[in-house]
Amino acid sequence: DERTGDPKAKSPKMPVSNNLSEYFKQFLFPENECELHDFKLSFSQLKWDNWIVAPHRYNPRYCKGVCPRLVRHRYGSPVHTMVQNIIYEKLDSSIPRPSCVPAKYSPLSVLTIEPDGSIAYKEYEDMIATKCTCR
Amino acid sequence: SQTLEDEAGSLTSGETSLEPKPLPRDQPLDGENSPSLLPPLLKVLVDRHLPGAPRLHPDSRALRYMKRLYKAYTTKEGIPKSDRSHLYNTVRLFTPNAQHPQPSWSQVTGGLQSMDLLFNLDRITAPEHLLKSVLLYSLKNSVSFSSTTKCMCYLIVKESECSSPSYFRSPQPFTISLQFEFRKNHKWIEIDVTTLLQPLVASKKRNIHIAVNFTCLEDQQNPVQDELLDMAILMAPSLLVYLNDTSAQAYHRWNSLRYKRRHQMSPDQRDLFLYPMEEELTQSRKFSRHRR
Repeated sequence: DERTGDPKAKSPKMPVSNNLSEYFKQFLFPENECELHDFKLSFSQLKWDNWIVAPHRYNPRYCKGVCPRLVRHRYGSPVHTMVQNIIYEKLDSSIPRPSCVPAKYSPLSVLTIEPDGSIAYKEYEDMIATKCTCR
Repeated sequence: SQTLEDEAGSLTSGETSLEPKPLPRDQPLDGENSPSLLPPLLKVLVDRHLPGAPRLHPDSRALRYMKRLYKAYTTKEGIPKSDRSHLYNTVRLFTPNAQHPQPSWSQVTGGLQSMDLLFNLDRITAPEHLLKSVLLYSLKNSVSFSSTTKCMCYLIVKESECSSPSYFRSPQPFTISLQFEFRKNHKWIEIDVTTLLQPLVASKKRNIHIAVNFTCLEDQQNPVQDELLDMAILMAPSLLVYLNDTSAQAYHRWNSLRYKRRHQMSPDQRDLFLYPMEEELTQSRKFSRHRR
């Protein structure tokens, strides 16, 4: 507000693009923080499509990124994670930082042709990562 | 670091030690003896060491049926639909043994037709418990029956000692007669054989002989001509078994149902639901306190 205070005081540099959400995003989600990423594969790439009939494509997803120092509010990490981070930062950097790993999964149904020619429909647990955490 | 094959190897040889033991490279992993508890993705790595493990091709109609079942049970991403309440997480479809002469309809007695079928159920693993089983007939949609056509089907299910039909051990055969109707544009007929198959599968019998006799009547009195029946029922039936795989890596729906309920229930209800033992213990403790 130029009327009050030192006219020379710089107003916060507003982004040229005037795109506020982008501007604030840098404060909310620092770059390459721990989060879920897609990895879509088809069984024909692995040459398994001669016995896996369905699904044709499978996205197991994976977790990648740096674990922030204050992990409780967003990742529901135990206090141990912050302790480990403090040890890494202040006491012994040979202790690994907390890792970005899956916290929750969803199942996957697979239709396969068995060696004897019979056909099997099976539901497998924990085949698709759905949430990441820092541990 | 341990490669996946080595991991698979240690898994298959049942070693539980955690330190990685590199497998001798020259010794191929014996994928055939690996317990089929390996999830299929890992199993293929084990089988990879087998010289191009041969794989029989399934019947195209059977494959088409199972693809429809897959579409009915899963979302587009292949995730099991959560609105299904039944407990089976595995469905296996077996076609009759090829080496057994292709079963043919044979005129037995007035209007009776019989078919001898031999199924090998070796793919059913120990953790898989039978919940339901049906004989699945595929119909030619060109043939249609009047809605008053009713069929009686007599089933004899026996355990067969080995593949050729002449050496069937003669335990008491399970016989059952079922009634069903040919419905319009129904491509499949399912005949429930759960009560017959359950005792055999539960006692680890894996070679099953099923003799099927059909007789169909129109308007309750005129037998349906054999030719029509012959034409309608396209081929030997498949055997469909619905199983509950109790192994750790299989998806257990009721676990996720319990998980959901736990998060929806009020705390006291939740305890009661999840820890009935806890409830009893607290009751008995109160009781003992009063007594004291």
